[in-house]
Amino acid sequence: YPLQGAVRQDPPSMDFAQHYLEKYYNLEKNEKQMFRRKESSPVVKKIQEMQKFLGLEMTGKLDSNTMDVMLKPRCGVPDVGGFS
Amino acid sequence: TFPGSPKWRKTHLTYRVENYTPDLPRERVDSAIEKALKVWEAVTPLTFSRLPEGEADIMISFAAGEHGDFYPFDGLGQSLAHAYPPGPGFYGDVHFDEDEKWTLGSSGTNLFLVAAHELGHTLGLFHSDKKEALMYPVYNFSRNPTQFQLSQDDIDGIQSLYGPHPYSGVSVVPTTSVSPRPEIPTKCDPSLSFDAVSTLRGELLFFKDRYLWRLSRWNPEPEVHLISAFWPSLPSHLDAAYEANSKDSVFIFKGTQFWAVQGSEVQAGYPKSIYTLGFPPAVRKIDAAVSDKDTKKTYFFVDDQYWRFDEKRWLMDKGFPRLIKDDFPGIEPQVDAVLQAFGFFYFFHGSSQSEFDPNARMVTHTLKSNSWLLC
Repeated sequence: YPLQGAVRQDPPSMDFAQHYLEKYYNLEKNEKQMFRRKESSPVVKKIQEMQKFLGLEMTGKLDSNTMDVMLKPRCGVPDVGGFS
Repeated sequence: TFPGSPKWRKTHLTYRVENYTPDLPRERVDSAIEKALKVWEAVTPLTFSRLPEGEADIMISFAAGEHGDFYPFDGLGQSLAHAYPPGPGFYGDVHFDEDEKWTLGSSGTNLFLVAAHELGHTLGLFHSDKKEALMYPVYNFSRNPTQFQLSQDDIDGIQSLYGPHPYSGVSVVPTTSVSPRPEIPTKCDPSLSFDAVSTLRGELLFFKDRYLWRLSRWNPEPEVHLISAFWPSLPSHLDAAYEANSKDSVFIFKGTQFWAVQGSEVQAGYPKSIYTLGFPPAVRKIDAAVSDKDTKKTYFFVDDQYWRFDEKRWLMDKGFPRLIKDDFPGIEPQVDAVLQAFGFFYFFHGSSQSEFDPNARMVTHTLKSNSWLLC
């Protein structure tokens, strides 16, 4: 898993997470609330939705467990919504 | 399933491999795709045939970066492939990211596993949130091909669209059921018999109907699997099986045909006719087979006779067939299966098993056939 190796040296940017949510979880592309800590934040809700789908603890945060799964190779078909 | 549950309105589908990855020989790519299709074929009424040219229902291609569908691939890692739900045109198609390192093993990205997943999409399955499911979106080689098995979630999903295989007992499970495969033979049924028994790389395999029990030194509990989970192209209800250690192969017999498998791979060029081994035309099936690890001689049992085959010369020994009762006193004709272990031959006949000492040329114990399954 070369990508995981890279994580340890150079933590992925939040851009990666935002891109992941846009690509696989139908997050609106113009969403600007990435770092807002409010539980009601659409991004936090999206992270929770992703964590629920992937069988992770629904923390709403990009914790290491969540990032580990997000960095793994996967199918390109979105988990929410579909190809448009 | 995808929103609206799109599905194919026919049960015979065509596919075409439009181009190939340079990472693997073409025939290995073809074989991986075929094996992946058989995963779904085994549990549905769907059948597939390959088109050498023209437009097929399922068009399969390898591409890097932007490749014409506005869903560009992203280089090595992350997105490995994508596929479209059933329908005309690009629907039903599968695209693999050429920037991945495609393999048939554990390194890189295993083409069979990804193909089986993507073909699930082309048949109408969406992602599953069950980690054990093939349709879970994250690549996981722990579902490696030698241990590959569709989860009940995958089977429920695909059978909700197409129904079960017409000749299988694997059907849609009622939502309240806790026993997903009631037709699995009960391992401790006192009347249990086996179709065939073989070793495989130090493990023991006991074949029965569409299933096998796998007994390894690493797991004290016998595991039960669909035969198709290991070798999707093999038939069920086998006649005989034996391992030729010198070839690292297990030969599997049904009717007048036999297959060679190495690990999870069915070897190219099979099935072959049993007559290529030297059997006369009157032989229509092999009851049982076992290969002596020391002498490299294989014994084939048919009715009340047996043949001896030289694995080194790949020729039937002269002077055969002989009567079983003459050389294996105490062993009844119509043997179901034979296993060599601990210096003994174990002859299976119905629910009984005879331990035969080849040096003393006598039966030393009579056991229940399922004694190996910790019953």
